[in-house]
Amino acid sequence: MNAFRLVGDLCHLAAIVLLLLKIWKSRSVAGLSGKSQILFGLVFVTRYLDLVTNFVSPYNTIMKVFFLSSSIATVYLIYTKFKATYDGNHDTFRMEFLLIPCALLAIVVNHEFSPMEILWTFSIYLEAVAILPQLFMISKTGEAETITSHYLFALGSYRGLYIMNWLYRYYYENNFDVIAVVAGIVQTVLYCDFFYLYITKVLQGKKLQLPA
Amino acid sequence: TLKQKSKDEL
Repeated sequence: MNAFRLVGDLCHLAAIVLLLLKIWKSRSVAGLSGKSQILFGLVFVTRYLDLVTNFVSPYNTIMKVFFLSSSIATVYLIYTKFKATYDGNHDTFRMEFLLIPCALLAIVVNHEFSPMEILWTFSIYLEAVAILPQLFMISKTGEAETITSHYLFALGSYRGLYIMNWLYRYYYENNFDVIAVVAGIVQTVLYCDFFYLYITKVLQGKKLQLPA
Repeated sequence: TLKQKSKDEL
């Protein structure tokens, strides 16, 4: 464990808590893409299959359990409890356009052709693009609630910090996983446009509005 | 040799 990865995980945790707070306090899922949340749930389910078979540390297990349960809870809140406030008309990104290419790529490009490894690789590829429905929805509605943009900033920062973690592990632990690194870079790059808007607008106290 | 597995990460 290094500071980059720890802070990265805490950003990830903060993002998920921010999202649940937004939903619970505003009693609404307006502006949230249920599809992205379904994809994130799938990412955790396919990545943490080794939750009970491969014990790494108490921290690792606790975080995995929290990520799994919170992402499933978020999907539940969006599609059942606060369904009335779900804006399905703007959440129209086709998930199959992400699921199928990630699945095919995971079968072709992986470290080992075994079910667990392919599922882990699929989750890495899927996580890189899982935010696209949410970013697409914001581009359609042209705006995002301030707390939703904080959520996105924390979520985008987490994988950016992981890139620094991978640099650290490469130089100091001689540890390098090209699949995780390449997907992590793609994932972080997808947020760059949003990061620019967040820093120039939200941090100036303005609402996140996309230029019409 | 480079160790590849990053399975100790979340």
